[in-house]
Amino acid sequence: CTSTSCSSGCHGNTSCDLRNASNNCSGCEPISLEICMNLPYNSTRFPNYLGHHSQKETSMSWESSLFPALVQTNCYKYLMFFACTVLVPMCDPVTQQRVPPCRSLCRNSKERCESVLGIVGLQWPEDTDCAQFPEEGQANSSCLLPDPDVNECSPSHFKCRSGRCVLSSKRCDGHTDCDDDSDEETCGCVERGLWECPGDKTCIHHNMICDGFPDCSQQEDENNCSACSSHEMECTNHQCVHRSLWCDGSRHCSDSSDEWNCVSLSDEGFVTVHKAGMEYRVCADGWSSNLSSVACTQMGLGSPLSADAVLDVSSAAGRRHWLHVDPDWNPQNMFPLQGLLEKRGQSCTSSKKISLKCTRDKCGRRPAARMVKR
Amino acid sequence: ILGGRTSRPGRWPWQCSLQSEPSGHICGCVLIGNKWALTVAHCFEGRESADVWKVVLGINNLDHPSPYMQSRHVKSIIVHSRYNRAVVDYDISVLELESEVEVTSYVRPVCLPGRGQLPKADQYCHITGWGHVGLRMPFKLQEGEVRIISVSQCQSYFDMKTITSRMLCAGYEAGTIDSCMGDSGGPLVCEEDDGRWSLYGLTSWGSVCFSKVLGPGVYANVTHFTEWIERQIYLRTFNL
Repeated sequence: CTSTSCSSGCHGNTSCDLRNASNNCSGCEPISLEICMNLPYNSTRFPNYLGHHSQKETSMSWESSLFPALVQTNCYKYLMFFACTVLVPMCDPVTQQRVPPCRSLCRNSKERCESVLGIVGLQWPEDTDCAQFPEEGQANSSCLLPDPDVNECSPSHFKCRSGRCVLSSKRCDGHTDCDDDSDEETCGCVERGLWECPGDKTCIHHNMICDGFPDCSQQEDENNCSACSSHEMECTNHQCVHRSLWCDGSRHCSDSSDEWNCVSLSDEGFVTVHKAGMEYRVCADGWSSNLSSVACTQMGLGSPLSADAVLDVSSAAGRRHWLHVDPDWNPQNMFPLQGLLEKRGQSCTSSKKISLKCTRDKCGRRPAARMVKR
Repeated sequence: ILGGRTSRPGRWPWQCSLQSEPSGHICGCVLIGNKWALTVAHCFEGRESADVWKVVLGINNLDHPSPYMQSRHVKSIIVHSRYNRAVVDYDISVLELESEVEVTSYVRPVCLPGRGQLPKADQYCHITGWGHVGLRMPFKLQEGEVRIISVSQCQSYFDMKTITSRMLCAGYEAGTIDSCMGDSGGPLVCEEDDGRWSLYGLTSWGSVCFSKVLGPGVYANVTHFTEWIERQIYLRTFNL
């Protein structure tokens, strides 16, 4: 190694990468190349038979794109198996050495598929000279042959009924890619790797489940996403926030949903505030026109038309849930209404609740066209 | 706008031009409140900082500033967190202007549709913008009348793209009147029974508009985003 002294141990077989504190001398490593994860073996050893020194290098190589494309032509049933034996050679767990493909497997692959490549002007990979691989049954050497029922399609491929492999992304995409059209049959969500909404049967991506945005018409994708305790409430993004912090005028959910829909007008026009999971009316004591503006603004409406204090005759004094205006409130502070109201434990002295009418902001009108006498 | 006509000044008082130096007009935008405008998210690809943008309102001819013109710097840009560049889904963003505009005959906000309020299929609505008219970019605002097209019909024109519920289609099979490059973020508005105009779409994407591949234009479906827009404005107004 140029940077340090020679690597110790492993009889000269280790690389110079000293980021690993203890050198792993075995040389076998688990297969991570996605297109070769259906193999009857799961460990490999580098360099491979194409001269790549790591699985990362292999994954970015021309050959790792070529073989999956070629396998779609159905040129040879065991092409993908052969490709993987050269891309990620089997590592023998006993000898820690690479196990090559048998020469016949290489020759069959080349004979059947090289011509297909030639049609589109491509060449068979140069490093796959079949003579380098041993004949099956040759003394002192072992080699790999496919099991007759080897899965020739990688996990990223769909196997047509005819045996051809097509990319999984081609499955149920509205276009027939298999010669027998089987990639467009039984196109349910599961077959497409998606999640099915129980109600409307819409297919959605798994990463859309519990992400705070309802995608199913009945919002089933956002159900059962959190386990908030009884003293907590669930944010739209499924965080749990203490009930007492809900609608207190400050953000506690990272998506601010604890401060949404805190103020509304009842059908009769009474200001209704949802705070800490309870519904309140607002006591007229200390109310001002500034507060009417705040309330109308935050409900997405325009200026207040009127704000009346209406005697609450519907309930016995003291039994209704009242909110009182914070006496220290400064109109300069731009707080939402729910942040300016507090529970004080006592009933509303005036027993009057606030009724409010807001104007709608003017919108959508075009100036009248100028008229000219002719 | 392809196949449209030059608009009279003041006819679309919510139309604004989203500009950035040195190019000037980049996208259209729509005034929805005294200090709020909408545009599409894709206008900010590569230029997400609010500092480099300004919004110009009350203008008809981009080359001749009018006395009715108002210009505002952009205070903040809120791009929808689900904006998907590949699918052009959730293609919407809210612009907070540095200060309120003065409402005049030439600068007025459009109405947002109520939750669930959608235009009817085959209804005629209007698109406006300073985008390509075919072989050139016009200086004067263009307008065109387009027909709302159902999602299923629209999907049949775009077999390689997905029309989601966040999209709305309008135009004609032959592409005779259509939005084009430079119209992005501009309005698709429909007149309500009471004479008010509501914003149902923001120009988003479509086929290459002066190629031979034609079809309708695809717009961000504003109705889908009404609640999201209101929340963004509320959260910003109260610094939540």
